[in-house]
Amino acid sequence: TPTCEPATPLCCRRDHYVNFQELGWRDWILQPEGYQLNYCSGQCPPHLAGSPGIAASFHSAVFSLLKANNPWPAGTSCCVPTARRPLSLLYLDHKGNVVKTDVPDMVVEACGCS
Amino acid sequence: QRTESECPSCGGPTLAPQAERALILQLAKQQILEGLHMTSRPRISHPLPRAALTAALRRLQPGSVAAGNREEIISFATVTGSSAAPCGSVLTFHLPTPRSHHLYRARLWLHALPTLPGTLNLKIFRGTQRRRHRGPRTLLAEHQVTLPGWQALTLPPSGLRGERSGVLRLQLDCRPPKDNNGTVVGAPRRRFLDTAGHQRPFLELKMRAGEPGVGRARRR
Repeated sequence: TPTCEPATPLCCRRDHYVNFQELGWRDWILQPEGYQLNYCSGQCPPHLAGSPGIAASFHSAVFSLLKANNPWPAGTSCCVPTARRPLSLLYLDHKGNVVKTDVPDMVVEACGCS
Repeated sequence: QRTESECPSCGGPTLAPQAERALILQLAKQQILEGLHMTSRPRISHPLPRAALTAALRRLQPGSVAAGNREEIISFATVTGSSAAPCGSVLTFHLPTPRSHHLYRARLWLHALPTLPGTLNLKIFRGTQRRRHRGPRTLLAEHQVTLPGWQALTLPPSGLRGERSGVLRLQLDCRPPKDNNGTVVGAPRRRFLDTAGHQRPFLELKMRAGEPGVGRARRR
C-alpha cells in the first residue's frame, strides 16, 4: 500500500506518529513512548475495487457476495484497512496497578479498496 | 459529515496541517481509552517510587504479552501492622476492577532480609484477624523461605478470585526459624522481611480473556 503523497489522490495509508508526551499522558503510559496512528484515505475508482487483495474489514465479505451475485455492486468501494497489528502497552491503571496488555487492531499497517 | 451512501474515506476537503494534527491527537486519546476500556485517563495521585517500579518490572516477562488477549498485572501492597514485627503484617492490594479476564496465575513477591537465619516457615492467609479488618481468614499457601532477596511465592489463583470490591487483604504469618532443640534462632522479634521502599511487596497476576471453558464447544 503506498503511503500518501500529497499528489496521490488514490487510496493510501496516511501515517501519523503520536507521542504520548504530546498528549500529556507519559505519567500513566509507561511504555512505549508513542505509537503509529495511521489511517486510510483516498479514492477507490471502480477498477481498483478489491485491490490490493481482500480488505480486512468485515464488509469486504459482503462485497464479495455482492460481486458473486451482481458483478456491478450498487455501493461504492471504500479505502479501508487491510492489515492491522496490536499495540503492547504498559500503563498505570486508576488504582495504581501496573498493567501490561496487547490492545488488538490498534495500528493500521496496510490499506486497500474494498 | 457525509451521507451514508458515500465513502467517508474517499477524500474530501483536506484539513490544514494544524487542524489535522489536533484531530489526530484527539483520535489517539479516544482510540487508546477505548482499547483499554476506559472512559477517562487514570489520575496518578500517588506516583510509584521509580525504584520500586523498576524492581517490579524486572519480574514481568520481557517482550509482548502472549497472544490470546492476556494481561499481566503488578499490584503493589500497602503494608499495615508493625514493621518491627517479624511477620504478621497485613498486605492490602487494590486490584483492577475485574472485567471478563480470568486469573490463571498469581505470585506474591517478597523481599527477605539478609538477617534471615535458616528457614522461615511462612503462611499466607487471605483475610485478616486484625481488629479493624476482622473477617474470615483462609490459608492460601505455605512456603519455606531459605534465601535472602526477592522471593516469588506462588498463590492459588482460585483463592484470589471473587473479590468484587477489588480490595484484597493477605496476612503473613511466619514462625521464626528454630534450632534442633526448638529454640528460636536469632532475636525473637527480628525483622526478616523488608516491606518498605523499593522492596515493597507486590502481586504478579496473569490474566486471560474470558472464563475457563469459554470458546470450547460444549457437546451435550
